[in-house]
Amino acid sequence: LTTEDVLNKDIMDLIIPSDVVAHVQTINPLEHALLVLVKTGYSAVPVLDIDNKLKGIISKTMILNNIFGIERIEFEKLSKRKVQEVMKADIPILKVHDDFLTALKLSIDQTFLCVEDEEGFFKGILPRSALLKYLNHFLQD
Amino acid sequence: LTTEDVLNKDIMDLIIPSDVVAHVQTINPLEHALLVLVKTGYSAVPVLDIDNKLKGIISKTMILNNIFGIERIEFEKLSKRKVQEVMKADIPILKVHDDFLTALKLSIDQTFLCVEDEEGFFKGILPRSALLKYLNHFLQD
Ligand SMILES: Nc1ncnc2c1ncn2[C@@H]1O[C@@H]2COP(=O)(O)O[C@H]3[C@@H](O)[C@H](n4cnc5c(N)ncnc54)O[C@@H]3COP(=O)(O)O[C@H]2[C@H]1O
Ligand SMILES: Nc1ncnc2c1ncn2[C@@H]1O[C@@H]2COP(=O)(O)O[C@H]3[C@@H](O)[C@H](n4cnc5c(N)ncnc54)O[C@@H]3COP(=O)(O)O[C@H]2[C@H]1O
Repeated sequence: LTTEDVLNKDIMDLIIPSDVVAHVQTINPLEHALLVLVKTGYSAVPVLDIDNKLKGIISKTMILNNIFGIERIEFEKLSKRKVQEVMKADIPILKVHDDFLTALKLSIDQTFLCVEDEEGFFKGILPRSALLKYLNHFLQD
Repeated sequence: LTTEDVLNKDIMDLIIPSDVVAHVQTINPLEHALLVLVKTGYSAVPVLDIDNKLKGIISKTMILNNIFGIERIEFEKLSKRKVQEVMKADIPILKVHDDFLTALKLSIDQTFLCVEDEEGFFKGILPRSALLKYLNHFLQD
C-alpha cells in the first residue's frame, strides 16, 4: 500500500452497514435508550427518526448527565424524558463519496462517524477502530 | 513527514501526562467512580492503587452492567461495591520505550492505552485521538 492508495481508499469499504448498527429512535423514552446501550455495551449509538433519517447521537454520558441530580440519581426521569430531548443533534456527518482524509480528520474528535447517502438515508457508521486498523495495515508494510 | 518519521515517533510526545489524567483508586466505592466519570464526562478512566501503580480501567459501561438488575436498577450496589470488584484488570499496557507501531496496533481495540515506566509507575495515557491527530498530520502533507 502506498500513501496514494490510502488517500484514495473508499470509506464504504470500512463502514459498519446500517443493518448491524444498534440505534434508537427520537420518540423512544430515555429508559429504552439506556437499556439498548447497556445490552449492547456501546457507549453511544445513532438516533434515527421514524423515516430512518439520522437525527443525532445518544450516549450513556448524556443519559447519566441528565438523571444525575444534586441530591440523588433521578431515575424517574428515564421514563418521563424522550431520546430527542437529550440526544446531541449537532454532529458531523459523512457522505458516501467523502474521501478518506475527510473521515480521518473528523474522527479526531468523534468516536464514530455516521454515514449518509445523497438523499440523506442512513448507511452506517465509521468507527475509529476501522480507521486505525486500516492505517496499521498500511504502516505495517 | 515520511513514513520513517512516523514509525520512529516517540509515543511520549503524544501522551496525556498522569497529572492531568482523571483516575480513581481500587479501594474507592463504585459510587465515587461513577461520580468522577459523570463529572469529567469520560467513558472510562485508569484505576490506581494507593502506591499509584496501575491496576486496571473502570468505565460507565462496567458500572451500569453491575447495577442493572433483572427487575430494576440496583443503585444501592453503588455504595456497597468497590472499584476493584468491577474494574477490568486485564488490559494491555504500553511501556515508555514502546514504538509507534506497537501503540497503533493496540489502539485498534482500546479507546486509550495506559503508559508505564520501567519500574511500573503510571506515566499517563495515549488516547486514540492523539494517534489519529498525528496520522492525519502525516497524511495531510
Ligand atoms: N461488542 C464489541 N466487540 C468488540 N469490540 C468492541 C465491542 N464494543 C466495543 N468494542 C471496542 O471498544 C471500543 C469503544 O466502544 P464504545 O462502545 O465506547 O464506542 C463505540 C460505539 O459507541 C459505536 N459503535 C461501534 N459499533 C457499533 C454498532 N454495531 N452499533 C452501534 N454503535 C456502534 O462506535 C464507537 C467506536 O467503536 P470502535 O469500534 O471504534 O471502538 C470500540 C471497539 O474497539
Ligand atoms: N473533555 C473533553 N474535551 C474534548 N474532547 C473530549 C472530551 N471528552 C471526550 N472527548 C472526545 O470524545 C472522545 C471519547 O471520549 P471518552 O470519554 O469516550 O473516552 C476517553 C476517556 O475514556 C479517556 N480519556 C481521555 N482523556 C482523559 C483524561 N484526561 N483523563 C482520563 N481519561 C481520559 O480516553 C478515551 C479516549 O479519549 P480520546 O481523546 O481518544 O477521545 C475522546 C475525545 O475525542
